[in-house]
Amino acid sequence: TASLPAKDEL
Amino acid sequence: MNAFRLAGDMTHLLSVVVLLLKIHTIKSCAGISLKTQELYALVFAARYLDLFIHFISLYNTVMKLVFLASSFSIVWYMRRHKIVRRTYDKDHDTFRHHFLVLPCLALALLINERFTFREVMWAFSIYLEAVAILPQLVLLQRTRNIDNLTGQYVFFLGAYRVLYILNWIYRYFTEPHFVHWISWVAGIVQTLLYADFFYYYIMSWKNNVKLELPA
Repeated sequence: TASLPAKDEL
Repeated sequence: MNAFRLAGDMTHLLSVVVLLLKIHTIKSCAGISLKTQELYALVFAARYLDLFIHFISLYNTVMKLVFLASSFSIVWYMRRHKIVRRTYDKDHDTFRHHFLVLPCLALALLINERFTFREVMWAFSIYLEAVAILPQLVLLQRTRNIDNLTGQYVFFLGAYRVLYILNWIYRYFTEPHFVHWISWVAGIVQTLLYADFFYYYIMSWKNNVKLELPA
């Protein structure tokens, strides 16, 4: 599975 | 991190500071919806499950801890503090907030980025945050005298959402692979909920009269 974009937001 | 994102986080932080100032210093939570505050505590608890698993940056970790600690302490103050809880306008804060939780959870089970526990909880927190302000907006409509701090609290919360949208637009053009459709759509819905409030807030500021929302 392709990696998801990082969840770096609050 | 771009300027919109930083400004968004800072207005979010400022909204919490304004609310804590009101509660901690003035010992009043008049005009503040406990239902909304409970929903926010749940939002942060669900979203920051990866706090000790995924390290992004010191900034990220500290901000997450601040939002978790502040949201739970606000709920504690409003429920348990012997002076603050007496100022809570329980009779007007009647929005059935529990009915928001289940549909958001159902939606998160259906629409998520990946069907894993953490991803479902993340999507759930995004959906719930989008509607968590509703009890607060309803309470504002029913409040005769909206004090300045309450008005500023909601204004900063709304400003945070607007700035996050600008941040996404910026990231869309500068980071081609950065797209979280779930947070974009939910974030736009969330921001639209503030439109009415913003209109009356800006008008009251412009005309230098006390903020009042039409029922």
